[in-house]
Amino acid sequence: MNLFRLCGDMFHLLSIMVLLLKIRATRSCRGISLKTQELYALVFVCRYLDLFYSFISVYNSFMKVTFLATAFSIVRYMRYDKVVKQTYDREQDTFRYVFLIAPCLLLALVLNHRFTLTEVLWTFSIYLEAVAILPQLVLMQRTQNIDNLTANYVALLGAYRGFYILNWIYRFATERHYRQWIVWISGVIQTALYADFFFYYALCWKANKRLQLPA
Amino acid sequence: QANATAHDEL
Repeated sequence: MNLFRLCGDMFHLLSIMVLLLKIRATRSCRGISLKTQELYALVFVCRYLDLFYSFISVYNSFMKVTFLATAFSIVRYMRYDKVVKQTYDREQDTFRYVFLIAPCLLLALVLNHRFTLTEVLWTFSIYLEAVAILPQLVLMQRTQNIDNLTANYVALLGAYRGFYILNWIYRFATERHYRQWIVWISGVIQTALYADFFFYYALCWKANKRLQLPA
Repeated sequence: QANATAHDEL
């Protein structure tokens, strides 16, 4: 565990907290993609199956359970909460799951370290996490007024990705057997998806304006 | 253990 990874995890946790607070405090999930949130829940379920058979540290197990619980809590609010679900932009959030899940599953079946059920599911979760933000980015492009909490949520997620890349560079330099090309390539793709968003986020932040993405 | 290290991340 190094400082970069700790920062990455904290940004990840903070992004989820910001989103949960937004939903609970404003009783609204406007601008948030349910598709992205459900994909993240799927990512966590596939990746953290190892909670049942391997133990790394109290920190890891605690964070895994927290990520699972918060992901399902967000999905529950958006799908079933009587007030919150009415604020969901159903008509705008049209990204098709199958376009993301099918290629990731195929890729995980072909490109993996070991052909076992848990390893393939783990690899699938790595690939899926890389692209799960796409429905959210598409939704933000369609929504004209992006509220600050939504913009900050995505920015915090981007910061989490950035710090994980620093963590991998650090581990690559300091650990002899750190050759994680599956994680590397997916991670770089995932972070690159945020580059465009960050460009406009920085522009609006500098001009002290509300975030607006060009159509 | 080629991939043991990646599994210790979140």
